[in-house]
Amino acid sequence: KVVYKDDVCNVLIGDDLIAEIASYE
Amino acid sequence: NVVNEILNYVIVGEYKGQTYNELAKFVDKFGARPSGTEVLEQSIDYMIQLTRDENINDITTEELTVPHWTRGEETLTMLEPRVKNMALLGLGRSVTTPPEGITAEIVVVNSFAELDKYSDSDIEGKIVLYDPIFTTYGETVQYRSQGAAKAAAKGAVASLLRSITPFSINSPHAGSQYYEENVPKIPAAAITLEDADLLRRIYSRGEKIVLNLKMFSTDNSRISRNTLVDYKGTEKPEKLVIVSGHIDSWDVGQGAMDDGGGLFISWAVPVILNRLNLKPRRTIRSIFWTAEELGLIGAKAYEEKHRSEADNINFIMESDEGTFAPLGLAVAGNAETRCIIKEILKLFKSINATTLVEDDSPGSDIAVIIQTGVPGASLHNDNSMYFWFHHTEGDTMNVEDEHELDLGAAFWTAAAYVIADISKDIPR
Repeated sequence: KVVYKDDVCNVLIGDDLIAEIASYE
Repeated sequence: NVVNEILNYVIVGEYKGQTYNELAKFVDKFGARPSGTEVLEQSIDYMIQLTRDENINDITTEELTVPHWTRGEETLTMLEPRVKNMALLGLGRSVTTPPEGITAEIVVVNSFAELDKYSDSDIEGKIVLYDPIFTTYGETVQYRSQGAAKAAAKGAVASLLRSITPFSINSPHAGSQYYEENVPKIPAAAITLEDADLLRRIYSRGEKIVLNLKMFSTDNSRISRNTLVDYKGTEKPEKLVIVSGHIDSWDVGQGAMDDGGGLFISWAVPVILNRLNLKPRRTIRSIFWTAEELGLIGAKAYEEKHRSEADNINFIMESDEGTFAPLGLAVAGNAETRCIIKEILKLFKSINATTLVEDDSPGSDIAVIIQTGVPGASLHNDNSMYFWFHHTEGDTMNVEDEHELDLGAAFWTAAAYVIADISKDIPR
């Protein structure tokens, strides 16, 4: 099953880490 | 653009087709690689040399004692109501029959609950056939792993199993099984869906069925090795992201799917990163587990040996459920961990491998380590046909697809790299 909507994850891990991960693409 | 660089290099660039070619060379050279055999040790030596040939020399082997169960002659013949020879595969570490075999009437049950409805005197001296219909592997494999012990506890003289698979062309499927202390050890084997269903139909009509079962094997112990290939991290070399697959296989087929594919996409991770000169912050450790098939023996030894350093395992990954087209990861960990992995999987939209599956116990070998609290994941892939071939003579290179192996190797490498390189440790 797929879990955790983006808004939940945004709160849990923060925008900075999300941006950092996105930079690897 | 690290992810795209890796994907391009493996899927359309210089590495295209390499995973398939190396896997084919390996399984064609060694064939099946059962625990405790010389051929398994030779295949481990081969992988070490193959890694050195890529100028990766941080390789360690760790010795452990593993079972060496060798299958001998096996025959199963229906004597009544008519004579018919049946295909079978003895289950792992099964005891042998007397030389003349065991000749007995059978009782057919589809569950342990149905077995319990019979009195001990109904079962005593009989051969029990379990014929549960395959639903999921997890639900039905208990009849393979525990069937003989439970039948023996009620006085059965042998235990047969409808193979754990949804599909068959008269192919029996091997697998492990475990005896219990203080319960007689009785011979245990898997038969084909076709023969199990034939026996069920005859049994349901109230006809007496008599079988003769002959099984011979030897069982002792040998030394084998887990193999650890380290691709050292630049900033936190003590922290590990582990990728893994098992190098041993059953004694049937070539072990190309189980787990040659997982072995080779995990071997490919340090190789591809080294070729691209991509160095993550943390160390990537590629582990080739030994003796998985007879009970996760290599993983248990690793967990015990490295228990004091378990805090350094940042994330552990395994591919042991096929290397068909990657779809994403089946992840164990807390909510924060799953969110981080979910964000990482968004990097794989171009190959449709973005799915995060929540799984508290993903993988086989790595489950030993995950249950100690280490976060981890197994490869979620398009493996709907996996159990057609699992533990059969059909587990050969013909199951593997060159492009899907490229996708898997690329995905596995890039995912491991990002996890090993991001600034934040994966939380416990």
